[in-house]
Amino acid sequence: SSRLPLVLNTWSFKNATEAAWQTLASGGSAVDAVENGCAVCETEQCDGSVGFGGNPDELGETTLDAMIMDGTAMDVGAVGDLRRIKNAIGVARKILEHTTHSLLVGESATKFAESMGFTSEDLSTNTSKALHSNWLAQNCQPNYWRKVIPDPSKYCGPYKPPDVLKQGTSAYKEVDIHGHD
Amino acid sequence: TIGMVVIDKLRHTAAGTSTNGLKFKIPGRVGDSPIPGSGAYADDMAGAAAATGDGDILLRFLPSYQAVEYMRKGDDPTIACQKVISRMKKYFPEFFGAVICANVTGSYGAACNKLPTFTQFSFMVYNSLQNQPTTEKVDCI
Repeated sequence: SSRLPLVLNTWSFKNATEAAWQTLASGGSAVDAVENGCAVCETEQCDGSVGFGGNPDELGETTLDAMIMDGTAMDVGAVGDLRRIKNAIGVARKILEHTTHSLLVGESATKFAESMGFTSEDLSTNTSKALHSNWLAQNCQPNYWRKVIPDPSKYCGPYKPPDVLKQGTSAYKEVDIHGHD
Repeated sequence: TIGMVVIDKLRHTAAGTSTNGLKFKIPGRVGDSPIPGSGAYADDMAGAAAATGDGDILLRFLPSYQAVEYMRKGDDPTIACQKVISRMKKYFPEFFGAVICANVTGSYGAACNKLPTFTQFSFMVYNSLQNQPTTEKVDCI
């Protein structure tokens, strides 16, 4: 226990670690530290995989997922497919603090965030727009579809299921390690 | 994605994640990050863990919950993380993923699944034995 307190986080996101540590040092709780640490990554767009302006979906929109868990109370707040709100971990904290639910998603989560005082704004940037344009120019490759027509390994959608289902398509497709959850 | 685990001096645990998910995902897709027990998990009675990688695979195994359960049974955090990775690897040898684990005494560890393009995993540590955040690396298994 002499090694406590401890802050541990995935990847080399140093400023997030520092922010969490400083939160503890200034008297904040472990939950406060997680919130502030993750929030720094959202602001800094850590390696493009956190926060606004990164990893757009097929339609070019950046959406955010976040979760925070209090291991003392076993309480959780989480948000999935959050649209137009930059501070996803902040919204997750509000769900933890102000509801008895655990997970809110999509457009309704955005409405909840707005009611909690978060600003709604476009999450796309020139970078995310360029990523999306390049993907479209490359016939929407790679993508996550299978067993649909037109052939998703060659063409963009819209896709639909075929009349006869082909067997043998792998259920797993290796992902780009630079775009991670 | 960032996954974070914090344990304070009083052994209070917390964990969290934040991500914008996979590039060019099908709209509406959500990965492991917002799923308790998958993206992260914390329990003051044992420890905390967080996962990162391909959320479509990770969320099927609740790796963070499983790692905390291994630590509850007495496994060292590194062993707990490795066991979780090994379990997923049995089903998906080529999956992309890593897990960080910490127990309530302040011991910590990490593990990742070795791929041709992913042989080491970097993570950050800051504890009372250090005066600054430190990057540590583990060799994937």
